[in-house]
Amino acid sequence: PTPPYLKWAESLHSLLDDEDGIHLFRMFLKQEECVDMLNFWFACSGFRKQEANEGYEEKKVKLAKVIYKKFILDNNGIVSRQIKPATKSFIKDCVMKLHIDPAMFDQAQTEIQTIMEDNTYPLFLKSDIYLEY
Amino acid sequence: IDSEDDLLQECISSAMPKKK
Repeated sequence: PTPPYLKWAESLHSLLDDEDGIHLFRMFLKQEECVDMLNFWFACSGFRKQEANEGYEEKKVKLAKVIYKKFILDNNGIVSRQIKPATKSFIKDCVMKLHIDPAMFDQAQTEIQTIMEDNTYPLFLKSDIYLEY
Repeated sequence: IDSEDDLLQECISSAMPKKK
């Protein structure tokens, strides 16, 4: 079978599907001071999963607000700076009007994912952290 | 603040792949 570290080089998804791969990528992103991109990506996936939890409306609202506050509201944050203004207004609108939808962060997650695929992921594959591993 | 961080952390962890 293919060793995990070779699988990680196949695609961002193969990397993010492996616990050790995530750990190493996280170390790299911390070094590059953009680990929040990864946290946001997982927060979006986790938020979408909440859909199945019927009867937890209050928790979903709270969680949407926390994600918004932590990653989108601060215009200087790494995530906020990379997301399109229209996407940010859409999320702000959803939070303000309490239109909490499982897919409300999908567009923002896609934008962050594209940036990771085009930028941080290729850099990771060339980094000492990965090559030494 | 702590409970907000806990909530976020729990959400992030729920999306992580489980150990194989």
